[in-house]
Amino acid sequence: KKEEGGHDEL
Amino acid sequence: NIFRVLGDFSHLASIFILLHKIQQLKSCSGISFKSQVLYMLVYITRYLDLPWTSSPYNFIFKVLFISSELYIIYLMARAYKPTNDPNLDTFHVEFLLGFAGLLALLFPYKYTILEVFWAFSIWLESVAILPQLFMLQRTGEAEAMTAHYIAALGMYRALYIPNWIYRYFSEPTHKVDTIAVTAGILQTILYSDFFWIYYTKVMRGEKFKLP
Repeated sequence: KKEEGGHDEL
Repeated sequence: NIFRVLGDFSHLASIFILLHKIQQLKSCSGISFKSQVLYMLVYITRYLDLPWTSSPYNFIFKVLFISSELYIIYLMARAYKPTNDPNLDTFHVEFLLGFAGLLALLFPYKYTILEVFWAFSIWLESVAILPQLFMLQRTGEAEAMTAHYIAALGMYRALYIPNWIYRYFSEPTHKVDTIAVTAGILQTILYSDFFWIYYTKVMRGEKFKLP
């Protein structure tokens, strides 16, 4: 659930 | 990890408990419309990155939160508007918006639209429950469903705290999201007195009444 740059949590 | 998944499902559960209460009792009495509007603002400003969300898990939850919140607001503002009592929902939300706006402008991670709105959303979420808790204070009691709604909503962010601890120790590359953690702890603290009453009363099957 990795996300580049942005936030990876809700 | 499990804490975060439990947290997200607790969040989802809170929304469905609220929807169930409104549709079952055909009334939104005891629910703060102001808090619901603040949550709508939280989702919109936080999920501006919806179009390029890479993880399907996050994408689905973001869509679910935005759509269910829109529906709740529709129910409260249109379908069951007569059961809305604005005289009880009197918290000054401008203080909350100012608080979140100020912190978002002072301490964003980056001065980009997305990051400033994200920080705004995080800080706003940490205080968005206040109108609801304030209303509860004024009415002095709440239906069990409303108490379950607030409890599930509070649990969601409370579960993010062990999630952050877990990630700190288990993911070497994980950098601590200081804004989310600080606001998350503040948010959970705001629920603490409610949790105590909820735990002592509702768990014993009693009606939710403030002492």
